[in-house]
Amino acid sequence: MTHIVAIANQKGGVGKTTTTINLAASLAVEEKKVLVIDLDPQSNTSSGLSITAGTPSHSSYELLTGKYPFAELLQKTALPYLSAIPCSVSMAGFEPEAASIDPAGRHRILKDSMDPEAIKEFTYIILDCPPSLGFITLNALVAATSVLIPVQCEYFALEGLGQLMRTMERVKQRWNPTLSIEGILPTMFDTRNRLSMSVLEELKKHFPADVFSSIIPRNVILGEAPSHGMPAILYDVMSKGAQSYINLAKEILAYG
Amino acid sequence: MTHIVAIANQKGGVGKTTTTINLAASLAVEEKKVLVIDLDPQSNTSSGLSITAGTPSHSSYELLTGKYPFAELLQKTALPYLSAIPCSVSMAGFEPEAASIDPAGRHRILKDSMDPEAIKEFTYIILDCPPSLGFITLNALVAATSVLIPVQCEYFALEGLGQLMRTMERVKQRWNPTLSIEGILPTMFDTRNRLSMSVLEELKKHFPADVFSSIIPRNVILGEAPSHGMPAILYDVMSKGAQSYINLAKEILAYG
Ligand SMILES: Nc1ncnc2c1ncn2[C@@H]1O[C@H](COP(=O)(O)OP(=O)(O)OP(=O)(O)O)[C@@H](O)[C@H]1O
Ligand SMILES: Nc1ncnc2c1ncn2[C@@H]1O[C@H](COP(=O)(O)OP(=O)(O)OP(=O)(O)O)[C@@H](O)[C@H]1O
Ligand SMILES: [Mg+2]
Ligand SMILES: [Mg+2]
Repeated sequence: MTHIVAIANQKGGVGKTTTTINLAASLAVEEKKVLVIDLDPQSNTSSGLSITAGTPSHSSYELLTGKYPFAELLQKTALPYLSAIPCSVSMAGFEPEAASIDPAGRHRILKDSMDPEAIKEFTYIILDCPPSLGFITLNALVAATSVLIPVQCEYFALEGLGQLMRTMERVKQRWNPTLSIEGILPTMFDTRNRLSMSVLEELKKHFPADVFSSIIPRNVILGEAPSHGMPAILYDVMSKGAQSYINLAKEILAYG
Repeated sequence: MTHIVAIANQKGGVGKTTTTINLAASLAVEEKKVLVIDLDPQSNTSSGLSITAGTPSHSSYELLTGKYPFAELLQKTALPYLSAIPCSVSMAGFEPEAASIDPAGRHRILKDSMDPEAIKEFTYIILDCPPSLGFITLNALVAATSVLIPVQCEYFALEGLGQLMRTMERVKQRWNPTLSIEGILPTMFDTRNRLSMSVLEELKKHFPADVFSSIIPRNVILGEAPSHGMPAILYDVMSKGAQSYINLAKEILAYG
């Protein structure tokens, strides 16, 4: 059974990419076969894993347009159990293009491109989404089995959560009834900052069943690792940042 | 002469909204007549200024669809020289809707809605953009006289800057030849973090003429003020956060 986890939040800079890279790496280090699919034209996940679409472009955009099959787009990474499909700047064209595709099918383009035979080798597929609730994120929510929501412990972060939840509800009702919440992940938590503390309490109050016990602290290692094109677990495994994602992976595996 | 400044960067969470609110407030406190237009469906700028689109919605979305004229959408704020037009969640519909509007005109919808007679009372109009290079940001770049680019002092921030610059070049060539760079604003600068320092040096190296002298430090006041619906200058004027935006306003007025 392949868990397909969409990492989604339309608010910018909340740690979607950092969570994609480091959760995937931590699951791979637990010897689970993991695939990361970068769906964000900014391609931050790709550069954080030292992979590139190349020329001619072999990226998630070509997966959505059907130019190449799934299997031809897989790349290895520095971790033996972790594969990835990079994104490319062409993906910026997908949103306007999707608007003129038949409404009956444009939400399931990603799902249909993920052939069950091709994906079954993976225990986890992690989808990095851009900061929007447009067609890319919609496709991810339709293709996913669950959604993991990173939430920065800041005021604006709470505001957007309701909107995301409503979008998930609509997706469940129309296209993906078994979509579940993997969890809400408090990110960039600053122990000295009382706003951080009060946002965390608000999250736990409104979503008692969903907030992970694992909290990702603000840690300079998590900002530095991508500049070396590697997950924190390879850059500085003993750092608070790397350890917090190892704990998150264990928490997710424990709940199965 | 009305300066129309688009606050743009497709990277998420780099301080576009925080800069919109606090730069506008600081210019208003210098007794310049300022208008903020919130163009982001997340409506963070609106909540950070305690304004709302209301029912029936009177927001920047209705400005773009032509439902109400410019003058009917202006709201007062707690600062006498600062007015604002809020956004609303309806704006999330604009991107897909714009994709089916005549390509000849869909980039200038905002510009055409800003009647020269209506805007001339303002010295500055500040446009808060969403984290994308889609139709909303495109409209802002076409309507603007200059672009101010907040850049978080983190690794991924540098990657996106090239993409944004290329988009600006295309806008200049096709639709807005006089579009200039107001400046590049280093944000969330952390003095104890060597990555912060090296990103700042990279910025100054690649864009020597554009990087502001004013640097916005990471300061908890800038995160707390919006939870009280006010700019930092009204929440805690002596804070490093509020003072850094006062300095930015002075720097911009000096170059005016
Ligand atoms: N816990 C952390 N501690 C320190 N820095 C972090 C942490 N998490 C993320 N960062 C840094 O903060 C910035 C924003 O994080 P990230 O890019 O993962 O967010 P995002 O939600 O993917 O952004 P976008 O909405 O643009 O896709 C990045 O530069 C990242 O390296
Ligand atoms: N200098 C700062 N110090 C501390 N917190 C800050 C600072 N600047 C911004 N923040 C906080 O960081 C978060 C991201 O900032 P902001 O919302 O302004 O970015 P943005 O670029 O508008 O994001 P988006 O791409 O989602 O529109 C917010 O919660 C904000 O309050
Ligand atoms: Mg990202
Ligand atoms: Mg914003």
